[in-house]
Amino acid sequence: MHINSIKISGFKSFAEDVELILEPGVTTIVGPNGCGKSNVSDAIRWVLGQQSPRALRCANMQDLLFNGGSNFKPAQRAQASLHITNVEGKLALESPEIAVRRQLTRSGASDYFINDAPCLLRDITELFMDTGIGVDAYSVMEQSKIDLILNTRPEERRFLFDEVA
Amino acid sequence: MHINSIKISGFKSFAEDVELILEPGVTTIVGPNGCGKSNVSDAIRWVLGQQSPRALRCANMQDLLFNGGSNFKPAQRAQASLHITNVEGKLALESPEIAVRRQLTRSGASDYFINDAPCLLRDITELFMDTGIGVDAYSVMEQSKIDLILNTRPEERRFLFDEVA
Amino acid sequence: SREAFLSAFEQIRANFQEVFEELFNGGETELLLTDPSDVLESGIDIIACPPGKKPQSITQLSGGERSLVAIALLFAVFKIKPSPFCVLDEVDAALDESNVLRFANLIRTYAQQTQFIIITHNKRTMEIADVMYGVTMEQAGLSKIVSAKFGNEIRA
Amino acid sequence: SREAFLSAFEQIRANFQEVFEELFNGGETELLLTDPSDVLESGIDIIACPPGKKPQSITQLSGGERSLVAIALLFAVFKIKPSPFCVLDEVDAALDESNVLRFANLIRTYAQQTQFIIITHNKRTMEIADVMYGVTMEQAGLSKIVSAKFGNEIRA
Ligand SMILES: Nc1ncnc2c1ncn2[C@@H]1O[C@H](COP(=O)(O)OP(=O)(O)OP(=O)(O)O)[C@@H](O)[C@H]1O
Ligand SMILES: Nc1ncnc2c1ncn2[C@@H]1O[C@H](COP(=O)(O)OP(=O)(O)OP(=O)(O)O)[C@@H](O)[C@H]1O
Ligand SMILES: [Mg+2]
Ligand SMILES: [Mg+2]
Repeated sequence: MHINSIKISGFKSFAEDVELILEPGVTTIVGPNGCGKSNVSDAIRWVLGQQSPRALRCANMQDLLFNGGSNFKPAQRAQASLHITNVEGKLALESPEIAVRRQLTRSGASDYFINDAPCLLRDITELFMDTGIGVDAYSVMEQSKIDLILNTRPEERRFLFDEVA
Repeated sequence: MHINSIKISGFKSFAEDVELILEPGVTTIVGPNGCGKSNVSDAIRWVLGQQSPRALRCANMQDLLFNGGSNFKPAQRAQASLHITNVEGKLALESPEIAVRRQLTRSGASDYFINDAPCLLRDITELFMDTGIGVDAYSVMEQSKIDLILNTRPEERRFLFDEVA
Repeated sequence: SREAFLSAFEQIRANFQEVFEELFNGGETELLLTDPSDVLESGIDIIACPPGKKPQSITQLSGGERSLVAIALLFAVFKIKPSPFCVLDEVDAALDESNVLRFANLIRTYAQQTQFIIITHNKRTMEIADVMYGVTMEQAGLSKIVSAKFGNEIRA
Repeated sequence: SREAFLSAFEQIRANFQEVFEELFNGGETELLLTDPSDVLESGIDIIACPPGKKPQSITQLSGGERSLVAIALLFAVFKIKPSPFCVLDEVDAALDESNVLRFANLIRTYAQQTQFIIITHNKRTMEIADVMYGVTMEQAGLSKIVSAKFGNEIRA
């Protein structure tokens, strides 16, 4: 199972639609400071169900919508989707590719979709249960957070161990 | 006023005597991970009077003594000194060069010296008063601490401003 | 359950030593329960000793050494139940060149079963990419994506 | 005293804008007292907006942008009462190449009145050195110093 592509639109600094087509193996994302690389990682975690604005470096979820910078119109909708191959039928669905999408409008409406069918966040977390994919899993390591594994009190650190036990 | 040289002996990974001779201007310290660069910065802060082992990445001040690694004898004494030119008589002393030295023995005896004369920590902090040099001043920025200026609560951050007010 | 945790814990300990040795070219590690009598609530202490050094608290390790220890722990857990994909954002920032090379080699071994998305500024890390995407901001404030796809021809 | 603090605060605000502009090639900053009625206890909020972007909380800035903002604030304070020497330990770790160059140029301007000791892994930062010391650990656990002294002949 791997990600075929990531689509982002209106999310943080990605005002216009962008698509990253991935292969199994290693994809590197590079570019100057502030160009949007970590925003891609935020988009992935957001689609997977990250509910805490602080974990996405925001004060409110509304801050995720492209804010227009000093030269553009702010976006009315933020959207991100992951298109995942369902190789080996690891995910409990029939289709060979699964599209998981999340969107947020400026009016505050927040919606989830699996293969374009509206669903709940719970459906997405259940879809990925036991695959190691998920907001709290070890599958995404944020910038400047690597040291936290070492700094957390020993009691907090065990959370990582409980994930796989 | 600038540092002419830094001498370190028996402090952290510097088992043997080392000396860095500096010039006014820019000195860079380079080398692989774990080779001892930040230990030089720790030595400078220790001589200037850093009293918190945690601020020197230790549990106890005794951890500052070279611990022998897996192949050597542990040091019996840790010592570091800064040799500073007293250009413009900025420091309240007669001599053109001032040597500030600190030592710690394995038995726990901790001593300070100005130009080889025993003194108290207070004499050292008074010597540097109003020069911007000191343990809490902005003159030493530790590794991975640069972000703290931004993360601290606004009330804590003002400490930096009070330093120069 | 207590047994499930202890069994995972034993595996993680072994994996941690293995990955650590690969990243540090040797050395010793230990993972200890702070309270062995209360396995399901106990904290976990980390002892990590690079080759030739003396085991101390990990607070005394250097910035780059701490990054490697954290990476080793992450992958020690990961090896038990690898996720299908893994996103790493600048975890190599504190590493010197030879450590970045070891980190990159480690990633390549795991990349056989896991898809990696690695955000980096480091040229050595970029060299192990199958695909590389550049993010640009030619117009201030507006991110765009440029792809520079490698594939096998470069690494053959 | 209230006057002393406010006078320093005004200077820091002006310096912060100046250094920020140098590091970001433009942009807008603001330093605000969280409680203007209690000047001696009030906290200080930072607004920092790179050119072309919209002023937001500094938490939304990128890792490299935050490093530059912190460096700008450090030097804004520093310019008021420069210390005779300043030690910086890997403050350039998160910076891309063009930002490291701007950081290095900034250091060179201050280096006329202040002695800098800069610990770094970055080649561009090394290029501004008058003296460079290498720390080595040929014998595991034992640090030694090697000096590679430049001086003016290299930069002329
Ligand atoms: N809602 C938004 N609208 C527009 N721009 C935004 C929004 N949220 C964040 N940004 C911008 O995105 C930029 C940060 O992007 P990101 O963190 O992805 O950078 P980066 O490429 O990871 O850089 P670095 O190499 O420094 O880590 C910031 O400059 C911020 O102003
Ligand atoms: N008392 C001691 N005796 C012997 N070695 C010590 C002692 N205290 C610390 N060390 C060693 O010093 C090393 C850390 O050195 P330091 O932090 O200076 O590295 P560094 O050159 O800054 O590396 P990096 O580039 O990763 O930041 C650690 O490996 C640690 O084991
Ligand atoms: Mg980033
Ligand atoms: Mg260091």
